[in-house]
Amino acid sequence: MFEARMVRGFIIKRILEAIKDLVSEASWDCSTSGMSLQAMDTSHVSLVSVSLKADGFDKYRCDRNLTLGMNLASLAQIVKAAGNDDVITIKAPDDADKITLIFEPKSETETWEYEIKLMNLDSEYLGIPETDYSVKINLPSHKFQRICRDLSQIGDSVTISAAKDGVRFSTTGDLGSGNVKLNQTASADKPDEAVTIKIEEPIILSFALKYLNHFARATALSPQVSLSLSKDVPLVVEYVIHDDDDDEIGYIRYYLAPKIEE
Amino acid sequence: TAEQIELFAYYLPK
Repeated sequence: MFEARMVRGFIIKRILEAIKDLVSEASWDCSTSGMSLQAMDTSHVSLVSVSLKADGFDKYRCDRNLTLGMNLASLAQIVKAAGNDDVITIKAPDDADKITLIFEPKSETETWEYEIKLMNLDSEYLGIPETDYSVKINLPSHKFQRICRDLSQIGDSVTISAAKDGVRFSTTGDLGSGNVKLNQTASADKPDEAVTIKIEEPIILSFALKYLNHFARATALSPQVSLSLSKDVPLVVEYVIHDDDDDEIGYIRYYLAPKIEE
Repeated sequence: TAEQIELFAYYLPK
């Protein structure tokens, strides 16, 4: 028996909104420690990895490890019907060929129940080694969203260059060019609005803005986002998910292979 | 022009 109940059901809604257009089908791996998912987009250029700790749920029971393969677009469509204040419960028996989703509006005495068929997916998992990145940038997630959105009006790819004097995001296109320079913020009065930049070694790497704009759909999950970069390895864009007490209950990480000059 | 590289160039299937 698997049962996971989340009072802040909007977290599940937001996770699905953040991944459904990038990966169409994926498997959730459920164990006693929590739920996780890893999937590549169809072009194999980017990868999304989601983890939700068992502690992050208000009730969590997993009697034995389960793999729940499903169409994420369908799941997202159904979960979209839940209200932002709804409690969401996911249930599956051990030999499940479907899962049950239960939505309970907080203030009302009604229960909405949906069943979703499961799929057998040939998932291709990639082993991602622990990496010491040369550059780690933490910035407000809305700022990252805006940088990606605004620069994609000009060009298709962004070049991120990080050196001692700050980080620059630049693009060029038929219209012209654009660039945004970010410097580390001085005070820690508003941690959500802080920009911190750690540089071991300067880097300059280019990425397709189309994918970064997909990643930025996770903005509502966290006020801050981190970008980890090293020469010749994929970029990692991470949104850490917190509970009401500000404890970490999971994350959504996106990996994107760089563009290489031919 | 820049070439978009696949993730398989960096990470191996488990």
